[in-house]
Amino acid sequence: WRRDENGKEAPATSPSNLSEYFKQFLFPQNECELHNFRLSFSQLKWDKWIIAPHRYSPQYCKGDCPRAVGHRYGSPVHTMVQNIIYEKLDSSVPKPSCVPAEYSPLSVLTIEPDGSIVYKEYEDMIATKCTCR
Amino acid sequence: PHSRARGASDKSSGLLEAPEDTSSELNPLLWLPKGTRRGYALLPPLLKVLSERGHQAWESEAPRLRPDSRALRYMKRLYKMSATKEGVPKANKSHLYNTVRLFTPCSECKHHHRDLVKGDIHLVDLLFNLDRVTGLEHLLKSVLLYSFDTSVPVSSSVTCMCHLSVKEHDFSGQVCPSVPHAVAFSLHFEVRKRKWVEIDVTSFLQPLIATNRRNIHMAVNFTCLTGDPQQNINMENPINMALVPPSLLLYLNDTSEQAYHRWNSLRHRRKIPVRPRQRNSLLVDPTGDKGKETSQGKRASR
Repeated sequence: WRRDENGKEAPATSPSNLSEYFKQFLFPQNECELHNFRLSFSQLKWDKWIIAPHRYSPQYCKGDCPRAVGHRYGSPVHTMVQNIIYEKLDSSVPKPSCVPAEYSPLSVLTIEPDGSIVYKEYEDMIATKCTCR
Repeated sequence: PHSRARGASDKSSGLLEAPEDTSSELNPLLWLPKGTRRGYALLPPLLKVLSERGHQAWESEAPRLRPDSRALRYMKRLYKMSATKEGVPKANKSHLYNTVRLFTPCSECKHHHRDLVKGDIHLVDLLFNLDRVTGLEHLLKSVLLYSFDTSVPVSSSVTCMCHLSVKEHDFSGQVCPSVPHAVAFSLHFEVRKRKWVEIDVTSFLQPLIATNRRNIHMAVNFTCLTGDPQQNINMENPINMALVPPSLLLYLNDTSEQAYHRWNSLRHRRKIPVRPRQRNSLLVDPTGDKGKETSQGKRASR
C-alpha cells in the first residue's frame, strides 16, 4: 500500500497496472522483437506468375538489443562481448543487431516460362523468432 | 571482403544481382551492392525466376506460354491440399514431396493430336519437355493426368485400358536396358463427379527421367468402356472420354538447400540428428495414398 504525500492511504494499483508499471524498468522501449509485415504479390505485379498464395507475411525483426541479451534471446556470449567492445573500446564496431533466429517454410505455386506449373516448398521464407547477434 | 560476399552468396540471402542494363530506375535489382553477383547464381529458383521475370515484366511484356486452364485448376486443388491459406506447408508426414511439376504436351505436336483422335479410341502422340526439372530434383512419382470430361451421362462404373509406348529409339546410351518400351494396363474406377484420372507411370518413366532425359516422347492409347469387367456386365459402347491430351505430373524431392525438407524440420523439432532416409524404392508413394493400389500394383500382383 502506498501513502500519498498527506499520509492518506492511496488506493493500491491493480496487479495489471503494477506489471505495466514495472515493465518500463524491465523491458526498455522498442526492444528487439518480431514485427508483422504482410504483402500481396499483386502489389509487386508478380501475381501473373505466382498463383498462390495471394498474400505472404514474411515478418521482420526490429528494435534495440538490450545489454544483457543472454537469457532472453538465447544469444551467444559473443553478443555481450561485442556490446562491451562497442561501449568501451571502439564504437566503430557495430552494436549487436536484431535479426531473425528461426523461420518457417512457404509453399508457392508458380507458372514457369515454358507454361508448365510448379508447386514448390521453400525453406526459411517466414521469420518466426528474433535474436540479437 | 571476399568472405562476406561469399557468406552472402552462400546464404543466398535474397540478394539479387543488378543486370547489365541498369538503366531503369524501376528495376528492383538496383537495390543491391554489386559485390553480390555470385549470390545471384545461388538464389532459390523462385527468386531467380521472379527477379528475371520481374525485370522482364517491367522492361517488356515478354510473351509467356499460358498454362492449360484444367491443369491450373488441378494444381490449385493440389496447393489447397498441401498448404494452409497463409502458404505454410501442412505438416502431413506422408506427403514426402516438396516439389510437384505439371507439364502439358508440347504445343507443336498438339494439332498432330487432333487428327490422331479417332472416335472413341484415343491414340495420342505426346512430347513432354522436361527442361525445368533441375538436377537436384529427384523423382518420387510420375502420373499421367487425364481430365475426365464425359460429354454423355455415364453409368457409375467405367473401365479403361491404357497402352503406353515410348517413342524414343535411340537407346544407345540407355542406362537400364530393361526399360519397358511399352506397357499396357487397365484401370477400373467409379465415375462420380470425378474430374481427374491419375495413371501412375512411375516405374515406366523413372529410368528415362533418372538419365536426365530432357524430352519424353510417347504414344498413349487410352480407351474407356462403361460397365465393370468384374461383374462381367457386357461392355457397352465406349464413352466419349477426355478429348484433351493428358498432362504429365512429377512429384519430386528437391534436395537443394533452399527447398523445404520435412525430415530436416522434424530433426529440428526432435533435436535428434535424423539421417535423411535414402529413398531407394520408388514405389513408395509420396502422395501418401498408401491404401490405394496403383494400376502398376494391380498389374504386378496379377
